[in-house]
Amino acid sequence: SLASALSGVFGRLRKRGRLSESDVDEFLREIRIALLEADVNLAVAKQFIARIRERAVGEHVIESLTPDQTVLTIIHSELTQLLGSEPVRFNWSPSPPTVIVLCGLQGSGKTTTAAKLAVWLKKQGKSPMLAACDLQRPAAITQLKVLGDSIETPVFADFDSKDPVSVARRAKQECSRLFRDVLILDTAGRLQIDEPLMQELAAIKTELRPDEVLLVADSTTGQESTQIAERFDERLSLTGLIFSKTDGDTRGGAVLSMRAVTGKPVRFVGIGEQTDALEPFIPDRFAQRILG
Amino acid sequence: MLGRGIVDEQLFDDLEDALTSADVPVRVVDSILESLRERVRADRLRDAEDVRRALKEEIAERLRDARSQLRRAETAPTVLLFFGVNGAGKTTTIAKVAQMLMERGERVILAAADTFRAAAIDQLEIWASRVGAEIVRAQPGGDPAAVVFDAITAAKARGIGYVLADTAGRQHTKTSLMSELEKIGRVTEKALGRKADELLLVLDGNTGQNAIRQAEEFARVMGVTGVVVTKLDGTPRGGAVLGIKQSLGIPIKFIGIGEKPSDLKPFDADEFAEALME
Ligand SMILES: Nc1nc2c(ncn2[C@@H]2O[C@H](COP(=O)(O)OP(=O)(O)OP(=O)(O)O)[C@@H](O)[C@H]2O)c(=O)[nH]1
Ligand SMILES: Nc1nc2c(ncn2[C@@H]2O[C@H](COP(=O)(O)OP(=O)(O)OP(=O)(O)O)[C@@H](O)[C@H]2O)c(=O)[nH]1
Ligand SMILES: [Mg+2]
Ligand SMILES: [Mg+2]
Repeated sequence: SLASALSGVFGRLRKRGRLSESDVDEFLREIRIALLEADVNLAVAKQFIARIRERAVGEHVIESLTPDQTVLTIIHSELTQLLGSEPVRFNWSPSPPTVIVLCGLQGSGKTTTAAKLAVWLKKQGKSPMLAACDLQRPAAITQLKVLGDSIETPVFADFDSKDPVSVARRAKQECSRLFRDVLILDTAGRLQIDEPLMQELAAIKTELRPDEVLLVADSTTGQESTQIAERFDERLSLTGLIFSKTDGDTRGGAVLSMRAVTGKPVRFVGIGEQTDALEPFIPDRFAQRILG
Repeated sequence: MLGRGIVDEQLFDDLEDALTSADVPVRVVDSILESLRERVRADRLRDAEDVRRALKEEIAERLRDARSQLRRAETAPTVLLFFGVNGAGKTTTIAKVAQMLMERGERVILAAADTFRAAAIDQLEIWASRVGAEIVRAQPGGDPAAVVFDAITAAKARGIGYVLADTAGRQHTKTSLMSELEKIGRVTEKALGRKADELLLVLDGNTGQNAIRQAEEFARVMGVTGVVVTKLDGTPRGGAVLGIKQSLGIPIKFIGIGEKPSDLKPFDADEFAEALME
């Protein structure tokens, strides 16, 4: 863990006698390793470390009795702050339905998250509807329908359409017709570098003018996290991030990286495969995890 | 990436950043750069281009493996078991491997042993019909091991050369799910009279350091004879496999480069090293 690495550094330094300002670099080296091993993006890690150095020097950490503990406290507070302390707050539409679009890379967990969101919203007293706008993946529509049935939530689907924008438009109309107050759109996984598919997503957004555009990202994502988040954000103006598969043992540096580079709030984390496995994001808990 | 001509400390810093940004584990980056410095000294390399080429060769060398070929059993059917964490690309990879085998004139049975996830069987059925493979399936919620057993029995009875078994995605940290996978392995062994011919870990190319944890756990519980790295048509460079190869010695068999049945390439260490250093 980082705590033991830092105390190891302190132990070594203390043997050499009085600590000096340049000894801060020894701590920073351990922090860099910890962040990279946690999948924090390199550029984000460098910025973060620069900030830690600033505070370590400014707060005369070297003069403290236990500089390793002091540095750890600084890191924890900076991390928690960066991860964001905003509570989960949806952008409810003044005129229903509130429209939520889920997007992201292939296999990131969008379809399952759509169902999980519906369950969460129902607990908040909402009456959601799901829309199957992935017309590309084999049995994607069936997958959402099966999930919808399992959580007693209507699913708008068109098995014959090849036009996701048209399905989206009709889903919204149907949603209003049935007096459902939230529409959750599942979309096909796509690469952030796939121009036609990113354009398709932008077209869905133009058509629906959604209240929320949420990137569903795999919490095990490595160094490409910032590239992925930045491209989706610049094309769509994301309103938030959801990280799936946090029930594994990934350290989750992608969470810090995507949050840092977009400034968008982390709304939820997926904690399992079941439709009730979705939790509002808790920055403090995640900060601990990233530090190992 | 390397515009400068001379070989200096800045060059090595740039290379360190490039490897790190490719998801190569920290310890492995250090070890690679150490070997590289040795090469630069021994071969008296003076030009950044030569150093770049040496680095590519260093990476390729670490990944090259004679066992990257797909195994073929002496006694049919050859059984390939696919497993890995959720959403890695197992089901789609099976469609791709089936297509590849059928293009070689083989007959293939797909075993729909993901009996858990919504529409998993539907998804594999569509792939089976698209590539022209047969499928053995059961009711959703059924015993996955029984599906694999039935598929092997059918293949033996009808002289079909290959069984490709799909399994449900699972986190390697979930003991009960890992025991379920282990049971699938044991039942396969019972049906076949030997272990599955390939135990293939499917790994999402976007994954960071957790890829190594996944490989460790699946290797510990099941044994892993090969890795398939998917989604390399995206921007990730898959450097975590250098960590897997270094600590576990598992060869990479294929890479996935898209969502169509033809989007599968046999692993090529030089191409992989080239792409990693992009
Ligand atoms: N363990 C775990 N599995 C998850 C979580 N979220 C989703 N999954 C699983 O991840 C896999 C992929 O989920 P999907 O919902 O199909 O992903 P997707 O983004 O819709 O995939 P595409 O439509 O192909 O892009 C499935 O096996 C899900 O059950 C999570 O939080 N934890
Ligand atoms: N771009 C790209 N997408 C891929 C590749 N391989 C698989 N996919 C996509 O990734 C998504 C998930 O693929 P699946 O085959 O369903 O993954 P899985 O491991 O079977 O998922 P679970 O069974 O839910 O655990 C699908 O949208 C696939 O089309 C690849 O090499 N490149
Ligand atoms: Mg989906
Ligand atoms: Mg599957």
